[in-house]
Amino acid sequence: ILTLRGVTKSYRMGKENIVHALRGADLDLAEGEFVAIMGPSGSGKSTMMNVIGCLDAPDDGTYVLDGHDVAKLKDDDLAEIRNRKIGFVFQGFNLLPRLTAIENVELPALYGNPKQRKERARRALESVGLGDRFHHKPSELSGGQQQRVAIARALMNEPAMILADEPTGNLDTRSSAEILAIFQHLNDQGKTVVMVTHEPDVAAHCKRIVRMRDGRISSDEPVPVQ
Amino acid sequence: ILTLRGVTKSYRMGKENIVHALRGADLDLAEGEFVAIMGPSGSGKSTMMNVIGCLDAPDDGTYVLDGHDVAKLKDDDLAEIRNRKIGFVFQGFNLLPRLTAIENVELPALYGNPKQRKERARRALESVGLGDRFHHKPSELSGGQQQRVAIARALMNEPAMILADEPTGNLDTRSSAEILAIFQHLNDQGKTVVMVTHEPDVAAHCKRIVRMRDGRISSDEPVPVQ
Ligand SMILES: Nc1ncnc2c1ncn2[C@@H]1O[C@H](COP(=O)(O)OP(=O)(O)OP(=O)(O)O)[C@@H](O)[C@H]1O
Ligand SMILES: Nc1ncnc2c1ncn2[C@@H]1O[C@H](COP(=O)(O)OP(=O)(O)OP(=O)(O)O)[C@@H](O)[C@H]1O
Ligand SMILES: [Mg+2]
Ligand SMILES: [Mg+2]
Repeated sequence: ILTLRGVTKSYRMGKENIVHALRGADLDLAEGEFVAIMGPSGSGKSTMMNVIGCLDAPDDGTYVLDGHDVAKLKDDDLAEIRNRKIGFVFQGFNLLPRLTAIENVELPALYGNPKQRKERARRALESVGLGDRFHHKPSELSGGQQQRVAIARALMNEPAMILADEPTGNLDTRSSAEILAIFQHLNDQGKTVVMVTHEPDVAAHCKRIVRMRDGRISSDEPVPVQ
Repeated sequence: ILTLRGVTKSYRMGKENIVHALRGADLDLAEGEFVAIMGPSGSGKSTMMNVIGCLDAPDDGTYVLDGHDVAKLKDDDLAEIRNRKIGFVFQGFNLLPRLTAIENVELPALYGNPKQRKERARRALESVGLGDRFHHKPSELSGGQQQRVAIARALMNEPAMILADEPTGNLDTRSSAEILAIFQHLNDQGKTVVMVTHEPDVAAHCKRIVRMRDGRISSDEPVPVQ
């Protein structure tokens, strides 16, 4: 479903300071895979996820998604692919503070049928255990509840690929297990799931672990079947 | 150092919906303890930390901190105690987006000697592994790096008590171990450390685990010495 070759991303801080977030990453991902991305804090995992999710363009290298050379796509084609095919769970949640939980979840489907949209948003929130928090704003929710709203929003358009950046960082064991069961279920239906995690027991649910270090992929191994 | 009795906190949402975040919590904490607070997402851990850290007043119950009845303290006395005695690491980091890492860390000591303040902020950032990120703003830092800036800021005034809400939620194993070593070191020096965590191996570093469920304390046990 996607191929990255030599993907490089740097940030220039002031005159003489350059941060190399990605230094030539190669990655092949087939449809329906269930991959964990691990690595030290600052190693480039979120930057990698932003490139895969077409949220950020690399400075060098190629990225082919679903047969399209992403660098050559027009902005609105890119937005179309991103909105329909990719569900993104951000590390910082990125919920809109003035909208309620259900309004945040509805956002990706704003141009669709309103009745279906409300019903789908309700079901997405119920599936992450927030059936009794529809009308709370982010500041009226706990950290883990905000994280779960962000997960529900990513599921809204039933995307072909889910990119989740540390989706269980604020969740207790039981809530984490519920979220992993959702991702497992989507993967069983053929959806591609890529998850950044720092928790080994969360990564053990995946079928492949890609490890990053200093902006490069340091290892890429299948998870042994338990 | 502190005693909570019957602490209650509710949020009224609209006309007929009340959320009981804390339903009568009792807690005694002695100086120099090292306590983990665990429990399901939404069980009241952050609300409890906000009450302990004098950031939020309970609706009912009593809170005595260092011999003072917190409910009877004048606002500026409360702010004085909070600023000098308590270091708070927020679950959502709460960094000011327009300030650099070092400016965020300096904030708690703004009224002190500038030269000492800059030096202390530098050392706090170096101790959490961010010696090469002083001048980055939060949006120019990874999730785990932002979390570590929030930890460095809490250490700035060398407070007697550190309250850390999910301080390792975005950190890989090695960065987590470095942060836990800092908390362990502070506790060895006699500082009181209270940490919310959902990770059992992080809680195992503490000496006592308080578990919460539905706004109440469901268990309170010492950690068996390994
Ligand atoms: N400002 C608010 N208005 C309304 N409800 C709130 C508010 N803040 C918290 N709540 C509710 O109070 C309950 C306790 O919230 P709290 O943040 O203390 O939980 P928590 O244990 O820290 O959860 P997590 O592990 O997900 O961070 C939650 O169900 C939440 O929805
Ligand atoms: N906008 C930016 N400007 C400058 N540097 C940046 C920016 N965004 C990220 N960085 C730097 O690039 C490196 C990689 O960041 P990234 O967010 O991808 O790391 P990460 O692996 O997700 O870390 P974490 O596990 O802490 O979330 C970090 O060292 C960070 O400081
Ligand atoms: Mg990240
Ligand atoms: Mg919380």
